[in-house]
Amino acid sequence: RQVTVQRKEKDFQGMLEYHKDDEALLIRNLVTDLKPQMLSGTVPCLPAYILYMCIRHADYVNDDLKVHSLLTSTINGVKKVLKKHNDDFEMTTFWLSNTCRLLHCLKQYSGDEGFMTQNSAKQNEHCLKNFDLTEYRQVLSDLSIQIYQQLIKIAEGVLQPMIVSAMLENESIQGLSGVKPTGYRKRSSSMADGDNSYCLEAIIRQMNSFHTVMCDQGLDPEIIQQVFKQLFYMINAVTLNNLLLRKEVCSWSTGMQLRYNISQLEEWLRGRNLHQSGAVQTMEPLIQAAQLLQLKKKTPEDAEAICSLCNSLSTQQIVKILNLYTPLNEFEERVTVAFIRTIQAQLQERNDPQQLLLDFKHTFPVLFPFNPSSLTMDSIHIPACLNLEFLNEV
Amino acid sequence: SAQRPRPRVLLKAPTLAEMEEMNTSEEEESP
Repeated sequence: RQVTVQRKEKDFQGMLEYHKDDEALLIRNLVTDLKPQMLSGTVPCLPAYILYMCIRHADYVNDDLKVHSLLTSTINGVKKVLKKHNDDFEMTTFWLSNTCRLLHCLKQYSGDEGFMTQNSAKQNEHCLKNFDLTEYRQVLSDLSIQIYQQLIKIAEGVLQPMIVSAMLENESIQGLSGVKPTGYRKRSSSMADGDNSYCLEAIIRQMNSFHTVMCDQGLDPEIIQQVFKQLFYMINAVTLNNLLLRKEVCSWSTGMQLRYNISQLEEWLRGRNLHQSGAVQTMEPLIQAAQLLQLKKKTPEDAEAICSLCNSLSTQQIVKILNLYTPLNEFEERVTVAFIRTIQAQLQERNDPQQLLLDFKHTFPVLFPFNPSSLTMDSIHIPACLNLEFLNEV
Repeated sequence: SAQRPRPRVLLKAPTLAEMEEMNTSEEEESP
């Protein structure tokens, strides 16, 4: 069999032909053995475009078995690679990005007019002719959800150990350490296995790193937003749960530090153009808890202000924070039982959930909005480093 | 006159779980 690459660029119609026997090699070189770093400097999601061009040729020659086989091998290859690299954020991002792009291609070139509104005339020529791959689109969508869940798990695993010390224990505001309640002790610094404390800067550095990887790999902006919404929810939940269980952090000074930290995170979101992601909204219970620590807690007017402000905290959570509230010094009074009763009376009509702590493992449902590409298939160049010389451009 | 495109044939696909099952049994069969 002749394996010479035919390069008739002016006639290239954006299809790639291969011999059936080369399918395993194609999957190995393009999926299972591929390192994302090999593709730096090429168009993002190149494997997805190459796979679509192969599918398109199999469709063009009306070979349904070849389409079935290639899609099945691709999906199994992606699953295998994800299993092997189940703690690798970059690899998982790379395959989420490529799986979504392949899904977008199967929509954009499906021939369904609803997905063709932004296509150029040239792109319309690159639509599938013979097969309807709607069912495979569902499989790719399910696979994308699995990959997204793996990505969130990896990111949460990295961030979670940093949250309590960075959000509640680290003091970045000058002079605050002098106004800590008596008995305050950093938990993390008392651990026997060394200093596990982190500052907020460490969380921000880590999120910068996640964001850069996701952008570099061409992940859809809407998916990046959902990743950060999920991560901010976890930061909110872990911090609030810790606050609800630790007397020594329920103080005016922690409230002030916490509000400052949250404003830094909000600033970071704005700087990365992620402020429309809904991430800040997930922090609302924590924002209110920080405010609750700082508000006056004495008069009926104070009680009314607390009740109208803390609408994202449950009655149980508000009461718990008030009970745990620790005065800074002998000049500040404890919250009185009468004040807490006033709050309870005012909030009794609320139909609040009964559990005190937030479910920090809660996940928001993910959506993958259709995102057509302006690239045309015949403009895509396959770099030699992929070792795909056996693919013939048609 | 413009020709109406031929309707495309729906390719039936197994679910992701079924695909995994098939893949696992193939791996078990191979030495």
